[in-house]
Amino acid sequence: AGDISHLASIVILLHKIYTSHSCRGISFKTQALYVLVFLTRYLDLFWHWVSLYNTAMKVFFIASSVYVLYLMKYKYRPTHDPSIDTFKVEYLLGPCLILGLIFNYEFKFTEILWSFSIWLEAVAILPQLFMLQRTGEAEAITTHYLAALGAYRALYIPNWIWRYFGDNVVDPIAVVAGLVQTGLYLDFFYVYFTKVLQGQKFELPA
Amino acid sequence: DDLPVFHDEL
Repeated sequence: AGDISHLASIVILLHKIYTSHSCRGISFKTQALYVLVFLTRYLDLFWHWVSLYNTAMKVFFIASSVYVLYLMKYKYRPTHDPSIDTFKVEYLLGPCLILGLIFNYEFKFTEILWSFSIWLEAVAILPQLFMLQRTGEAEAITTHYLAALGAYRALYIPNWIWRYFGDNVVDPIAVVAGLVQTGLYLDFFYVYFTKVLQGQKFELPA
Repeated sequence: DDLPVFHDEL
């Protein structure tokens, strides 16, 4: 369910860009961070086979995130306003690299990158949320995108509990980062459920 | 496969 929600979020994002011929309201910085997240985590595509499903999803997430970046940078460039997308990503990249160096399952390059990508994914939404807060409102379709994206990691949580009891497996790095990631959406979810899903416009209180 | 954890999630 988490993966499908993630998949759906990207389909909604592409649908929004296509139908409005615009990437207004979408943070380029957040999208660029996702490319970095997928490239650093899914490098194992080349040596660690899990399943056809796993491989297909990895390829899709890398390809679609690069494609979104292309759409924003070239095809719909005039519709992107960098002056409201001002979050400093350095504040995220540095700490995530440090977290990757401290918390990892083996002190080797690919494992550090994996951990880095997990932490970075947890906070990659911040430029987007920061932008949302600056503009104070969003198109409904954009909020559906964010809701699906936020729900994705939240839906992993029951699965982690299931695996803890069922398979006796726990991945503390993914769990802690996943909880942080989900937590960052709580404010957004509150407004989404109380306004957008009640048919009102997404507007933040002044 | 001797990965310390599963890494089988996305």
